[in-house]
Amino acid sequence: KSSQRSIGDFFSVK
Amino acid sequence: LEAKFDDSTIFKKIIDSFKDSVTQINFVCSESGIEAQAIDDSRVLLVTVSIPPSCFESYRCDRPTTIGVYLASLAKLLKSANTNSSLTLYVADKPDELLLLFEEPKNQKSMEYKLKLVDITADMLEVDSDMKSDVTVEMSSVEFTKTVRDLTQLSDSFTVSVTKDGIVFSVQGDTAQGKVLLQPREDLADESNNLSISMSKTIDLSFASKYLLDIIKAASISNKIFLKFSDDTPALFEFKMEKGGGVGFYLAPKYDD
Repeated sequence: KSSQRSIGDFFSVK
Repeated sequence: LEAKFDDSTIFKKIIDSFKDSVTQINFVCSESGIEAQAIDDSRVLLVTVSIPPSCFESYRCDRPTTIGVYLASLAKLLKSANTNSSLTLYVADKPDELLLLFEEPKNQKSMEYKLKLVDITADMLEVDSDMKSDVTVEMSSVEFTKTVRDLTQLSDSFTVSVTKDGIVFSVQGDTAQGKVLLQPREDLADESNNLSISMSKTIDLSFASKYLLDIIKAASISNKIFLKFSDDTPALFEFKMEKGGGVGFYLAPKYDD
């Protein structure tokens, strides 16, 4: 089983 | 804003390259060009767009302006683009619409469209375009497109691994599996066929196939693609334009639980 990561896990809001 | 492309298909290619990935986008215009970023609804794919003044025949932006558009609407207007026509984008100081003027002086023809702008509330993310990566690969976008099309048919998960021997794209489906190994090469006759790898460590990452099928729609922007991978960041798939700028896709990986 694998889980999809989200962009928000890596980049923070400016 | 008053920005003129000598070839209207440049803008059409840029918009078409991500119109199926995201529904709306804010173009941020300043004197250093037009920049944009948007995330797809599932928040897995981030699109970044950069169109510097060097991409235009003439470019003027007197004060920073944000242009929010629905991409499906803009793409409809850009169906009028062809290589014989120029395209000028106009936005007034108090922006509520984008004017697109196509001109074909040779055919004594001009076309004018207006697009209503929309207020889009979207956070801008801190993305370091020079982010360090463990692996950088430069390869033919045609080769990349073919590999993605062939392999994604077999599984909804797509694995990329890079070692000294080359880059391996692989899929493991329920009934079939596939693997494509591409090794570094130098084609003196056609430089776009070159494949180069620079790496500080090996990587092995998995992505959802459906996003790769979105990304390859941008291959008409450039005959080359730059891939950047690290263990702890989204992968970057980047198409650079001849005159500067380009379209990049940051894709969050899948992890094994």
